[in-house]
Amino acid sequence: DNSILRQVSSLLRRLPAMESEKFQDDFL
Amino acid sequence: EEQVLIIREKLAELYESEQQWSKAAQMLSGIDLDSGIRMLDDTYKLSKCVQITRLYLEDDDAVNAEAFINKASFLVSNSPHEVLNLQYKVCYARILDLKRKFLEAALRYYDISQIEKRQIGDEEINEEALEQALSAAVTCTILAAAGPQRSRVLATLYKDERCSKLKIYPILQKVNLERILRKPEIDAFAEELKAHQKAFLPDNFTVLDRAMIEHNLLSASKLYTNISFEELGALLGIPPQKAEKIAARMIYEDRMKGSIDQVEAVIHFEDDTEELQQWDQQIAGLCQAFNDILDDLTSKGI
Amino acid sequence: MDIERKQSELIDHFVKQAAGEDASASNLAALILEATAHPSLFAFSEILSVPNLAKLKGTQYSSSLDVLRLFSYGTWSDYKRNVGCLPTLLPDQIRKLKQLTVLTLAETEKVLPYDQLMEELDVSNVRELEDFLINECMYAGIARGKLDQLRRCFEVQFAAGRDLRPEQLDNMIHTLSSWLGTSDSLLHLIQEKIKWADTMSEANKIHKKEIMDKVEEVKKSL
Repeated sequence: DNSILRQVSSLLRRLPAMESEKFQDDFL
Repeated sequence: EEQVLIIREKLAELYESEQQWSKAAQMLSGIDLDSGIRMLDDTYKLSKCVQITRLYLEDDDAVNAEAFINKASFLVSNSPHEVLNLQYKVCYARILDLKRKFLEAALRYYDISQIEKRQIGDEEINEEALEQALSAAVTCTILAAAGPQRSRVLATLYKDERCSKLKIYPILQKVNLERILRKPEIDAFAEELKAHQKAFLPDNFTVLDRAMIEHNLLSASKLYTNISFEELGALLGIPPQKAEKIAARMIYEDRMKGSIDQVEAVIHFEDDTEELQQWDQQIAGLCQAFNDILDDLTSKGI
Repeated sequence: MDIERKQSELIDHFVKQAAGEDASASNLAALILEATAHPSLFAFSEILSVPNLAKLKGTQYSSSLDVLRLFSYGTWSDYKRNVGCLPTLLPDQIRKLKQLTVLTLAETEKVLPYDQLMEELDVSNVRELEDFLINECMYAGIARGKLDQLRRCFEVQFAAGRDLRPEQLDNMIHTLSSWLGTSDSLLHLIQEKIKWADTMSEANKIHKKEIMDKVEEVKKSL
């Protein structure tokens, strides 16, 4: 199902959820 | 006094027929409503105050109009006359509008637009009048200073499906979605405005300019992490110095989060949500998208 | 998901038209033109997989099939590389192909440098690039993110999915399984941490009780 595949593709692109340096510091 | 009153009312009538609104108002203002000699009932006093206010408003004279609407304020709370009460409300909203207290005016216009009755006394309330009040509410909200309160009223108006039929709806939609308004849209909106809504402010901006620039600045802050004032000026269609000045004031008034680096001539917009909160939001969005896919799979029987 | 919901009716409409028995090669070419120029349609593989489209092969309209394939999987650069054997695109098609190009770039990176975007989209200045990203991507609902002028990049938070080429499936399956693995081990780790925390709190309680008992004893002996 192409629509599902496109949605999964878009979903995967949202990973990783955060990756800014500032986030790394806050996260640690 | 009786004769004076009759002469004044006659003269005021004549002035009104010649559309000399302020002269008619002045003529009626001369009636001594608080005279100790004759007892005038509150309804008569209220009707005169409202009439004088409406006449001053015909000439956009907010100062004199406000003087009489304030007198009326003491009388209206006990007035059983719905027509007068409604006229009082409309005058009050228009005075706030003229005095550029746009958010307060918008709330009153919106309140008026929600009247359910279609017949009050011998006055028929037609749809067109209500639509006008609704449109005035939208216009005033758009012109109000950008910030959280305005956003709430915008959201209320945007949810009101009556607004979708208004000519002004496209701009309400963009403003509510915090989208940047381009010059053609602003010019089209300007055509619908009254003179005082396009008047020049002391800082040489018009009311409309300031509202639009503030709105676009807030919209830009949702799109940019940072932007140079050169580019911001190009985006907003104004000189960079003006952009910086308005941005500085909005940050100072805490209506926008950010900081200005004057050396680099850059504004840094701050997303007031903490990084970790943003992380939570991103995860929540991701899980939502995940669920949508599962629902889609289920609905397709996959 | 919103974008999928919006375009699903459009896809059904075009697929139905393309599958129509009476669809001649010229009708199909016109349909492809309409679909690739439509402002709300960003997915084309369903249309591409309609058997009727084979009618285009060997006709004067065969390049329309190439256009549809380009809009399904290609980018603006692909078009420029093959401009000799493809028909001239309408402005709406050009805008669409550039939008699709941004989606393709966002497939591999979450931070898109302005220089790369300007080159891929044939845009000459920052203002023009940012206006395109604002009006044609973010306000069109196919992408969400933040423009960073100092670092000259577009940080993508969300981008609609483009049609997938078959060879991309393995990669997707791999990513999904490693995500599953990571999630499982994360959940497992969290479980362990919770157990550890419980154990520690139990131990602390016991320790605290022992101390309290000692205090009582000392009080009594005093």
